[in-house]
Amino acid sequence: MFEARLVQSAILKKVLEAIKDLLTEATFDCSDSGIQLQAMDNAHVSLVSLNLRSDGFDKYRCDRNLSMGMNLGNMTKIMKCAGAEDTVTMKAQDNADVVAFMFESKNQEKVSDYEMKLMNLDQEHLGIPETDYSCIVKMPSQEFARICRDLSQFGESMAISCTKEGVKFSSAGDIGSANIKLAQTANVDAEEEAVVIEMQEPVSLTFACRYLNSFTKATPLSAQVQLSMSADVPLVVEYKIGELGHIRYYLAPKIED
Amino acid sequence: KRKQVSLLNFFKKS
Repeated sequence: MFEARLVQSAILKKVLEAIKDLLTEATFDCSDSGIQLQAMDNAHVSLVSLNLRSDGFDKYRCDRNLSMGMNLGNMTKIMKCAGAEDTVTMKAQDNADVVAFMFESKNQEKVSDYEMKLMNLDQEHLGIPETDYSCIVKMPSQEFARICRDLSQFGESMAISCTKEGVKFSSAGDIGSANIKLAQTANVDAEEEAVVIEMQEPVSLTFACRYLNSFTKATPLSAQVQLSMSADVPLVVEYKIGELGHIRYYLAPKIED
Repeated sequence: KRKQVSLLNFFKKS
């Protein structure tokens, strides 16, 4: 028996919005420790890694490990049926071929039950090596989304260069070029507005804008985003999901042909 | 010219 309850269904809605650009279907691996999802996009350029800890749920029970393959378009249709203030409970029996979603309004005046058929998906788990990143940038997630959107107008790719002075985002194409520099913030009132750079060595990497823009669909989940970079390895873009967990995106760089 | 590489160049299937 698996059961996971979240008072704020809005979090699950946002998680879904954050992954459905990159993935059409995915397996949710449920265990005693929580729910995990790891999947690559079709082109094998990016990877989504979602971790929702069991202790972050308002109720959580998972007697046996369970892998639930879901079509994310169909899951989105069902999650759209939940009111913003509703509580959501996901339930499945052991070895079930369906997952149940129950939405309850405040005071349980309205209770809606939906069942979705599960799919058998080929699981392609990747081992992600432990990496000591040369640069870790923490910045406001909305600022990052804005930069990705703005620079996408100039070219398909953007370079991210990090030194201890700051981080520079640049793009160039037919219409011209764009450069955005962000300095580390000296002192800010709100922690979430800060730009913080931890640098061991300067790094400059180039990435496809299309994927970065897809990652920024996670912006509503967190006020801050963390970019981890080392020369010639995939970028990690991480959004914390409150006390519940995190979503990490890995993106392979574009390299000199 | 830069080319996009696959994530599979970095991460191994487990």
